[in-house]
Amino acid sequence: FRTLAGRPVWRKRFLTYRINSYTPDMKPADVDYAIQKAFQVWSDVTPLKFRKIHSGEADIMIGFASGAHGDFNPFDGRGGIIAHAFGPGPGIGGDTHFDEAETWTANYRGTNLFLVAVHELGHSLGLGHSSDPKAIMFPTYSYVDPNTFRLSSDDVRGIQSLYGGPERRQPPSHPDSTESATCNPILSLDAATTVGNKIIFFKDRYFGWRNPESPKSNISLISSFWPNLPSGIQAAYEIGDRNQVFFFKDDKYWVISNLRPQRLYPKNVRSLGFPNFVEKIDAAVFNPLLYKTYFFVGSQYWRYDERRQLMDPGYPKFITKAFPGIGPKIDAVYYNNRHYYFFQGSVVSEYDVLSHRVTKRLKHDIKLGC
Amino acid sequence: SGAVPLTNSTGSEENDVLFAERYLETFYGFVMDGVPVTKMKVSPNLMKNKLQEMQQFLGLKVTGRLDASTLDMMHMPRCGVPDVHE
Repeated sequence: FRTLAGRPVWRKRFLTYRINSYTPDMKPADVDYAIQKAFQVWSDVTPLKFRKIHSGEADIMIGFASGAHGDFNPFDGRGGIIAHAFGPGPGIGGDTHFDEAETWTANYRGTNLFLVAVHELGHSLGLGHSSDPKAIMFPTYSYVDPNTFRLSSDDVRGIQSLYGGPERRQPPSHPDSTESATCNPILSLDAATTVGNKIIFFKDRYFGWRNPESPKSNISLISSFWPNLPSGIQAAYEIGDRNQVFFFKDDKYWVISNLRPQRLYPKNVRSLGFPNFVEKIDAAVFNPLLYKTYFFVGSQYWRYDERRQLMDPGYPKFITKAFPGIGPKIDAVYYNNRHYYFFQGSVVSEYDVLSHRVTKRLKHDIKLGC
Repeated sequence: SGAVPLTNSTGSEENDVLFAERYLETFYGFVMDGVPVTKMKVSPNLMKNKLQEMQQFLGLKVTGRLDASTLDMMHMPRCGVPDVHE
């Protein structure tokens, strides 16, 4: 990695940003979301905090422009230079400009705004270009799936050489602080799901994530990652090939698609075909082999056909009858590599979906990052 | 021999050279215009050095020549911030 010449850095930890012009290529809300997520990439690994303002001069002004646009670096039309930014400092310092001549998108088509914004905000914070082709600070643009995007270790070393790592969490000052709510090894989870190659656990207003094979998990506030979701998520499941994740609380559910909240949610669970007496879902899991989703409510479960978008007939059935060794009730469940992982209190049961039996049972010591 | 490390130069090659000079000027601090004519003999090395610097930084084979992979890289969409700062 490199820092910018003269190693300019922001002396303060709270920085403001303002998007003072938008591209017609995307909905303003999608631009807001992409920029917010891009800032979050950097705030996750530093003590920096970013706040969006809607008027006046922000530390980091963000906009879309074409050709000559008032600084010394006119844009060059489609292709070529797609954006630039200025290192930390007053006035134009920190500002980020995107070339309107590009086609800005939230996906793989055109130029993905989130990815370019992560790069340019790296400059706004003081990073130069990296010669590591895996680094987001490499000079040329290349698409990666934003859902699974991660800073390279080179990027993290670079930004932390300027600002250090994220502040350690405050010692538990009140009963439901992060540590005490999650250090309890007999934690009974609220919900669990996969998201991409990560496993996500929910408890109260927190969620933790980790790789399937590693015991280490990280924790964050649900609201910091998905501001539109409530705390106390009770069930969740992912349909990987659609990049969709469904979250349930009480009789409502939300859908995140490509990590972005979908409009028109929350919806009522009855729109899925549940009878009126179902007030909440305890757990849910999607089986990609059958393309069906299992919803667990109390001691019973329903099965939903994701292709026909209909509840299968003949349900509910008893959990103990269909999943020998599981139940009668469950807290959470996720699917990974041809197995369900059922959580009941502090026990997690690995269940083989083909041989229909429990293959492993162990105490989970999910501490969600003490 | 061409003023810059190229095989035989034709119209499109001339454009490539101009494009490359601008690229190196923008991102690698290569100063062409300021080189007095008398020193033009020096400039092939200057350009070659800058090409090598760019090839090194961007992980290309360091040839000092304006070869296809180097030109391809120069045409890739990218950030407007220079790769090296004087």
